[in-house]
Amino acid sequence: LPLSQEAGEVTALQWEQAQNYLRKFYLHDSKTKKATSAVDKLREMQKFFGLPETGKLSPRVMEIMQKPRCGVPDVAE
Amino acid sequence: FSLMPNSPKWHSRTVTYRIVSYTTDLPRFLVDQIVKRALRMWSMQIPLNFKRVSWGTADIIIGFARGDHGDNFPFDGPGNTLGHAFAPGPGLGGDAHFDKDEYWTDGEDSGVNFLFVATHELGHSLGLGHSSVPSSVMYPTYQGDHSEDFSLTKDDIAGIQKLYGKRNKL
Repeated sequence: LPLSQEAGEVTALQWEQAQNYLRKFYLHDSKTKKATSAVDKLREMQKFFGLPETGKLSPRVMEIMQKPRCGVPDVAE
Repeated sequence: FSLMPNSPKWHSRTVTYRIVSYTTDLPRFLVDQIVKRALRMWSMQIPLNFKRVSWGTADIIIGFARGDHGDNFPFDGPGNTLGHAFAPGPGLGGDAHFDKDEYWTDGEDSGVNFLFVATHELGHSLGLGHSSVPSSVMYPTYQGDHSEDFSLTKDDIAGIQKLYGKRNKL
């Protein structure tokens, strides 16, 4: 699959893993409660963790995604 | 801090809990002790008491499981997801599950410190969501570097007292 522009310099596998993470922990927009795109979810995650809300994967975002964590979503209905 | 959507909470003064399964990494008495200590972290701050039951139903069912364990949120083997819990409510509500595929410790050696994760998950069982304050117990990622005197932060206490009010220091 062509990597979407949000992927930045990551592999297809990393981008797939990132999307799985975002689907699992950022189910809805924290305001509208509507389902959102991967870019919006990524911005939600960056906002939650106090990172620049670029909507692009960065090494820092990937580092957080690799950390052991709680299975409860950070933004959920 | 954040609360669970629609701010569910327990309305009775005494909440019951039951431990239905264990990990082989820690002696059962130690798991019992750690769960009691984790619950006490929260009950010291709010007008809520916990009562352990050994059979039948309980508000909060606590257990260790691996992979698909019947709640539509399967665990994923060692690492990644360590546990999860459900907001206060009937049935599955309030229950806390821990991934049996982790190596659980009481802080004496490397592995996942059960007290830290249990205190976090039981915060969800009481109605807290995740906090974006990195030092808080309710922060979503596991901070293995907790100090010996592990305790709730101001942010955790503010969140739980938002839901249940303060405990009178009689």
